[in-house]
Order: sequence, then C-alpha cells, then structure tokens
Amino acid sequence: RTYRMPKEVRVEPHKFAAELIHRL
Amino acid sequence: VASSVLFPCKFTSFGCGLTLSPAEKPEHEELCEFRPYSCPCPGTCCHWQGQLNAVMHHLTSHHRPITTVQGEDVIFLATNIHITGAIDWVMMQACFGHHFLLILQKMDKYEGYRQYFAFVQLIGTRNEADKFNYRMELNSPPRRMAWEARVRSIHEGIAATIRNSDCLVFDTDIIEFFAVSGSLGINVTIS
Repeated sequence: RTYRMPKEVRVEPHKFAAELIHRL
Repeated sequence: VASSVLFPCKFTSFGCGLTLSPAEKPEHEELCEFRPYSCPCPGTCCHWQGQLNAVMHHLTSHHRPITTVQGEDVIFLATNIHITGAIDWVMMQACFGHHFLLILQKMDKYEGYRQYFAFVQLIGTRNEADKFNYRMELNSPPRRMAWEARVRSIHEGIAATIRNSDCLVFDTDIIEFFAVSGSLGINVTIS
C-alpha cells in the first residue's frame, strides 16, 4: 500500500473590505 | 385578490418556469436554482453576478490569483495567522472533476479575541455540492481538532455559514495549540 503525502500550499492573508464585515 | 393569483418567479428570464403565490414567492426566489451566481471571492465588494459556467473565468480574470492544487487531500497552510484586522485566506482545490474553494476567515470580535472560520465551497450547484463531504483537521500531537460536513455551493453564499458557525470554528486560544511560526496548517480532505 502506498501513501501519498498531501501537497502543502502556502496561502497568504488578504485584508477584507469593510463593506463585507458590515454585511455579515 | 393578489393572494389568489400565481406570479412568475423573478428569475423567469434565466429559465425558471415556476409560478407561485405571493406567500411562496420570496422563499422560492431565495433558493431558486436559476438565480444568478454572485462572485464567490471572499473579502471583496465585487458585485458581479452571472451564470455558473462564467464564475471561473470571472475569478481568474478579475481577482487576485488564487492558488489551485489538484487532489483530494491538501494541507492549507495559512501564513501570518496573527495579523490584525478582518482577514481571509483562500485557495482552490481541484478534484472529482470540480473546483472547490477553501476559505479561512478571521474576525476580530473584540480586543484580544479573534475567531477563525474555515469551510469548503463547491463552484457548482447545490445539487452537485450535496454529493461531497469535506473534512478539516488541525493536528499537533497529541492534540487534534476536526470538522466534517457537507460541502456548500457558492450559490449559498458565505454569510449564513459564518453566522451559524456551520464550519470549523476556533479562537485565539485554540490557535496557539496548532500554529507554528505564525502559520496554521489545515489538512483538508474532500470525499
């Protein structure tokens, strides 16, 4: 049985727009 | 008189053939499969709407590049996890012939208390999304925290998912158990 390590992906942060916060 | 008359769904021009009473109409229109899709990119004020088959083109041509990886298992490594303010981290996972959006959002609830919400959305219809589950796991032996749920469609939006905490939710204290050098690895499996 072979086990494949899942690929690691670096994801950078992104600042929200204020409008979205108000909608939530 | 109006309550005895059937009115067409407001998405008639998009292909919906239903007629409904005034009482049924708002609820149907909220869930109507013919309702145009909104832009699924979180953290933007994009007002784009269109058909499902145009969503991918819109995302790739009008928004910041979103990293896409192939496979059912990935490790979503969110960097700079302690950055202040309302933040999102987004990537795309491609498997089973579909594209899935992996979203992590952080909200500062009050001074010093932050909440994180992580979930998966299918770029597809609700019926297609019903066929998939996802599992998200934070792992730092001996501690482990996991969440399993049905994949949501981008047609359902993200506001209700976050408002109802219908996703992997954790806070400032929990994250300290799992973050390493300011990055948080989330194992994501779609099945």
